[in-house]
Amino acid sequence: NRTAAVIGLGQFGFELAKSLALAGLEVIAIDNDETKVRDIAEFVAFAVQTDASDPKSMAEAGVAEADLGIVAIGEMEPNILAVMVLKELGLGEILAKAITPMHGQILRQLGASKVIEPEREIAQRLAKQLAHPNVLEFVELSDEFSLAEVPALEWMVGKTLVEMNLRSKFGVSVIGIRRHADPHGLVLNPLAGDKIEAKDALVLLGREKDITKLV
Amino acid sequence: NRTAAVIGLGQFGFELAKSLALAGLEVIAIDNDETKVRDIAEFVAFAVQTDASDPKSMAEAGVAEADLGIVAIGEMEPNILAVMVLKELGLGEILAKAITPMHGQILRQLGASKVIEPEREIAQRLAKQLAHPNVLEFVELSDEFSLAEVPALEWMVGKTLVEMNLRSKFGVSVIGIRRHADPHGLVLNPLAGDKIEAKDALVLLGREKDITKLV
Ligand SMILES: Nc1ncnc2c1ncn2[C@@H]1O[C@H](COP(=O)(O)OP(=O)(O)OP(=O)(O)O)[C@@H](O)[C@H]1O
Ligand SMILES: Nc1ncnc2c1ncn2[C@@H]1O[C@H](COP(=O)(O)OP(=O)(O)OP(=O)(O)O)[C@@H](O)[C@H]1O
Repeated sequence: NRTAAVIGLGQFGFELAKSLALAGLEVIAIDNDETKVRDIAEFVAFAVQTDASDPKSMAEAGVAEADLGIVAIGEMEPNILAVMVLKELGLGEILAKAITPMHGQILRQLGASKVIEPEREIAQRLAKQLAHPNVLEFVELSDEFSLAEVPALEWMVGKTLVEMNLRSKFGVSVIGIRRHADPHGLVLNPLAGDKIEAKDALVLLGREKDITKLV
Repeated sequence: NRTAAVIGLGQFGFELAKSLALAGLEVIAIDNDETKVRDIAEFVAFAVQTDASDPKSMAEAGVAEADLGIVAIGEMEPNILAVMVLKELGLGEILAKAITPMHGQILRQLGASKVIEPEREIAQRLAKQLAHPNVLEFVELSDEFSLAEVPALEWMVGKTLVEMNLRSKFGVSVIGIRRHADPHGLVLNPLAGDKIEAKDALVLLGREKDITKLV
């Protein structure tokens, strides 16, 4: 069972500590604010009030035993100091929230394996979603491929997948059909003979521009 | 061409304004801080310094013409006031960043079509990723289905998809293969006879617990 130390319990750190514990990891939650430590206590294995820039008290809090550490402090100086403390304590994997791109560069140079910029990441995902208003759900899998759930267009209703032939016409694959009759069910890997009904939704896989051409 | 008004240019709002403009929308960026308005100006159609809680100056800034508005102010009072101003100006779709869950409830009751909590959303996604360390990329498509990119396990190398038969053994579908020989290429909808080579990665679709069982 992996142990994660979450340093800093702001909106991001608090939710991360809670979610990691829910996912089955043993979580040590650290903050120098007593109220936050008390609030997280019921959700995690260990909640300790301490200054994250102090290696001695961090070691006493058991942080050296963690496999991975995530620094979620929102001020640059204590954030950088906390990363250095985690390095000193020998943690295998250190992630840290960057407050600016320059801060992110500093963290990487200091050895953070991954730098997180929550606001910027969500902004980019939301922009993609807003740029595709006809798409119910839009996920970028890689620079090249995206997944999109789109409501069945009028011309699709009553046609089978092989009749629609989206792959040769648009270069887009239908990897799932969400049946209107069964809103929680997603039919994965539908068959060539499956017919689209009104109000069904199709889960498409393909390049963003090809999906956009289709809708 | 849709017009979006982005109100508040903190980390989230600034990146959102930039990304929406990149995606081809006409963006009106609003902030009462002159420096931020100057910084965003090169990226968007219109950058206007004004108090977002003042309907008159917001109308003068052209915000009434926007199809959608996103309030990205980080303080509850001006955030709520800005949402009310966008409603008054008749915008069709209003999104807003919520600072606390209670604030989110208030925004929904006031008519925000969608409430965003960037830090909490990224924390939940990161927790999923950290909980699946053997998975290169983990995306939750819905409550039920997830997508995961996993490095080919030893027992898979040299086998064809039909030989591995992941669907009947694990309930998981292989919707893509990322060939080691071609790192930017993702082979979508691989064929039953496709063989897995060492260091390939498989893109799997299935329930989270089934994917986890496999890796
Ligand atoms: N030296 C420190 N040791 C331990 N905790 C610290 C230290 N400095 C700051 N913190 C804690 O880090 C937490 C997050 O910091 P802060 O609130 O500045 O970040 P934030 O970016 O506003 O957070 P979020 O956006 O996640 O809400 C706070 O709860 C704060 O008490
Ligand atoms: N009444 C107002 N009218 C216009 N802009 C405003 C108003 N009040 C605040 N803002 C702007 O909203 C922006 C974002 O607010 P703030 O920095 O408090 O949020 P934040 O949550 O810390 O942002 P982020 O997390 O996105 O960096 C600031 O640039 C601020 O100048």
